[in-house]
Amino acid sequence: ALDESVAQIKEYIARFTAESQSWDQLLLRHRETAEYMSRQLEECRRSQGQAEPLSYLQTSQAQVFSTKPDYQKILADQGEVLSCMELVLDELQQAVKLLQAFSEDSRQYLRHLS
Amino acid sequence: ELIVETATKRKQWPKKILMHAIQTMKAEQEMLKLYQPFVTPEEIRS
Amino acid sequence: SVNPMAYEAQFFGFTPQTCMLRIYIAFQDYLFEMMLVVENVILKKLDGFPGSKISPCQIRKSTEKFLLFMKGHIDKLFSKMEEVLLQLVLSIPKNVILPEDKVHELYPYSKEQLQALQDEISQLQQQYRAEASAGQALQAELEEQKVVRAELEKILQWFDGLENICREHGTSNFKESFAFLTQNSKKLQDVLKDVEEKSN
Repeated sequence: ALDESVAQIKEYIARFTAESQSWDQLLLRHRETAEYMSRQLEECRRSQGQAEPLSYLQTSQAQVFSTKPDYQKILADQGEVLSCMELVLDELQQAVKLLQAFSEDSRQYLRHLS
Repeated sequence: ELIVETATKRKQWPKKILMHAIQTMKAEQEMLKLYQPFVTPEEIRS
Repeated sequence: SVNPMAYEAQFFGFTPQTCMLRIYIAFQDYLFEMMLVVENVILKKLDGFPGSKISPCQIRKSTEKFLLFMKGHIDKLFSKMEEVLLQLVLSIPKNVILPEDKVHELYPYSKEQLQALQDEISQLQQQYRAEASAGQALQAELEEQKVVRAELEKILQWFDGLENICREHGTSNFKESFAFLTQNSKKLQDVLKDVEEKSN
């Protein structure tokens, strides 16, 4: 019976020692985490919260992002419009110059004839 | 001594842990509020 | 079997067994003190009987015998008292939860449930950050739209300018004006042909 009691006591000693150490480790872990987070918060305040953006493809706005138009292409397409207008106005200018030349020639001919 | 030490930790350590846990959570919340991701607009060439 | 009585130690700040031990030691110390006091009283009284055949050595032996006798009785009585105190006074009933542990009765979370909660919190924090990033991305897109809008408005202004110039010079419709000009030129061409024929 004495040996049994001694064995039990030894077991209790081991168990309580382990538990006590576990408590200390748990407290230490929480304290370190709190200190780390406080430092992170200070860093964050210093940088005014500036941070790299996270991927937003799985958010509530995913559909909006998936239908984002190509703005550069929209402007590039307008370039065609302007090129076309340039051509048209050039042709118009040439045609009018031609008609003006014809008009001037006709006037000179009629003056000469007159 | 070991029994008393362990029993005292069972009683008091949770309060201290709670304090640190609250501090951690408050810091996390504060950081979330301060979170300012910066997305650069694409350059649109004229 | 050994009962560590850890829950009682949590409440009292000492183990009940330690408490009983301290009380027992106090009893014992008091008994020794009293024995010494009694022995001194007897020795003093003995001094008053110079013809007495009782020696201080005998008194000491009797004191030790008496001490053993008293100790034996105290030990018997104390063990009964210890049993009663440990069972009825210095113990916490099985159905009682101490105030600092009440929270586990009200909110009995398992390790898995705690982990699930922590995972959920992490996920929500990630989601929040992603949504905030999405918000900023939308703001950036608004800026891009402003640039594109400005460029498109410049083009519209250019067309408006062209229209204004044409109107100022009396030409609101290029097609009509050009057709009119061509028609007139054709007429002029016909007239010139006519004149040339007549001239010839």
